[in-house]
Amino acid sequence: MNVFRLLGDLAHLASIFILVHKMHITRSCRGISFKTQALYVLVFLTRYLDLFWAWISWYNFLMKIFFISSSCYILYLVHYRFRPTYDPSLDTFKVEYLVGPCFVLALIFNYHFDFSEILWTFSIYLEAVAIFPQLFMMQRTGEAETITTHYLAALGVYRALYIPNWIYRYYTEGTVDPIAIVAGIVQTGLYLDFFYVYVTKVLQGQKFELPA
Amino acid sequence: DEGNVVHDEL
Repeated sequence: MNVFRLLGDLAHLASIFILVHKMHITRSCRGISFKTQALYVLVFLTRYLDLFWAWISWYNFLMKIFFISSSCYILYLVHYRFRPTYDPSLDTFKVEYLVGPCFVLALIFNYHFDFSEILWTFSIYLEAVAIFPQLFMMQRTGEAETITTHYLAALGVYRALYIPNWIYRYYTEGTVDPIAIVAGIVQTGLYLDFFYVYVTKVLQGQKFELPA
Repeated sequence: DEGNVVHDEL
């Protein structure tokens, strides 16, 4: 463990708390992509299946339990509790364009061709692109509530902080995880446009609005 | 062959 990874994981936790908080205070899931949230459930279930056979640490174990359960809870909030506030006509990104290619890529580019490794690799690739439906939805509406942008910023910071973590691990432990690194860089890159608007508008006290 | 890959990151 190093400070970058710890802060990254904390940013990830923060993003989840912000999202749940947003839904509770506004009593709505407006502006939240159900598809992206469903993809995160799939990401966590396929990656953390090793809960049952691999022991890393209490930290690792408890975080995995938290990510699986919180993502299911969020899906429940969007799909049942606040369903009347969900507008499916705005959440139209085709997830099969993400899930299919990620699965094929996982079959081709993996560390070991077995069931658990392929699921892990699939989850890494899918996580990298799972934000697409959410970004697509914001592109369509051209705006976002401020608290939703805080959620996305924390989520982007989480993966961005993993990059210095990998650099640090390379120099201190000599470990390199090319699959995680490439996917992580792609994942972080997807946030660049968002971060630009977030920093230049939201952090200056303005509303998040995309140029028409 | 990396048959025993340990994924210690979240």
